[in-house]
Amino acid sequence: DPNMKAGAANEGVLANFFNSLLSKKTGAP
Amino acid sequence: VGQNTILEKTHEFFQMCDIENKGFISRRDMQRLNGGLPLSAEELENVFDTLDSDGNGYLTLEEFSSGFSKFLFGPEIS
Repeated sequence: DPNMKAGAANEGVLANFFNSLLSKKTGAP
Repeated sequence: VGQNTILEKTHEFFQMCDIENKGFISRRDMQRLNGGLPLSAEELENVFDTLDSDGNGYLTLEEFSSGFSKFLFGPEIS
């Protein structure tokens, strides 16, 4: 299912994004 | 993690993106994060499209927090 694949890819990018915000917030260098 | 903490974080992150305090995040706001976050412009575009569930070009706090919950708890919708 191509939709599921795209969804999984987006989830990865989303996770990356929120993880980056989290580490920015905690002041990690 | 308590629900209040999640709400707080959602607000904090939303404000980090909505630097002009407009109450929504535009595609341009997202691109401004390019320098501060280790994500490419294309990835930020992808994040924006994923979060902008109604596709109107603006991210509301509601859309943003729904994306954050998906990140925290998985894509299950109750």
